[in-house]
Amino acid sequence: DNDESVKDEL
Amino acid sequence: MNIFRLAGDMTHLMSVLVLLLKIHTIKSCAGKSYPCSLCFILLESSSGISLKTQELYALVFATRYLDIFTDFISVYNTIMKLIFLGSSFSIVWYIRRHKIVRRSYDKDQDTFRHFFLVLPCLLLALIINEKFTFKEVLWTFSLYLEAVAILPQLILLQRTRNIDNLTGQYVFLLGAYRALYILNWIYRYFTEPHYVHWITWISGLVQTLLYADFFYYYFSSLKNNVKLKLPA
Repeated sequence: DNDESVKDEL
Repeated sequence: MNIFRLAGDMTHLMSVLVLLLKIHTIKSCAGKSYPCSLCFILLESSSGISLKTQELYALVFATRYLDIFTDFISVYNTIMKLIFLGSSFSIVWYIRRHKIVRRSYDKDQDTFRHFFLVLPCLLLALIINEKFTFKEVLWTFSLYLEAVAILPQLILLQRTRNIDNLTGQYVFLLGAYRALYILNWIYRYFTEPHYVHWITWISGLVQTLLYADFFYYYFSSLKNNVKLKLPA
């Protein structure tokens, strides 16, 4: 779901 | 992905590997005949590793990687998450359950009541978060908890007479990884529009600042080539 900022960091 | 974040992740991975190496060293001692001098030192003196910090880190990864199977970012991201989850829980298991490793754990010294860290972080995450959803609140909780998770370990080090090299290197790498992440955030702030995550940045800054005095004593011990010692 794109509404939450995508957590691309570990 | 930028060089700072990659360096940060690799440093974090190295800290885990150093800890696993240390546990392996303690385990391999058991097979040898007594008294091998290294084994004697390892098994008689405490390992200097705080089980409390390891448990907090397992909780940090468990609450941060809830999306490991729902949001696919990249193969790298998934593999690293599995490594951090697997290693943190197995380290807790080793220190708690393994018949040899547990003997090198000094529970009388590792007395920090980490529950006093978990609750405030959870309350803070319920109040200050980017979005009030289950995943987001737990993700924010994991950031706050990671910032303070090293405290039991730092306090144990103050109580430990002779900090062995692997333990010192473990803590140093753990602190260095978040410092590299700060460089990553600065880089992303200037290169990616609308890349603003105050909660992550402030938590990461607090986390790194908690290592400040450790870094000072760590570099002093390297420079003067003396054993690492933290003042009580």
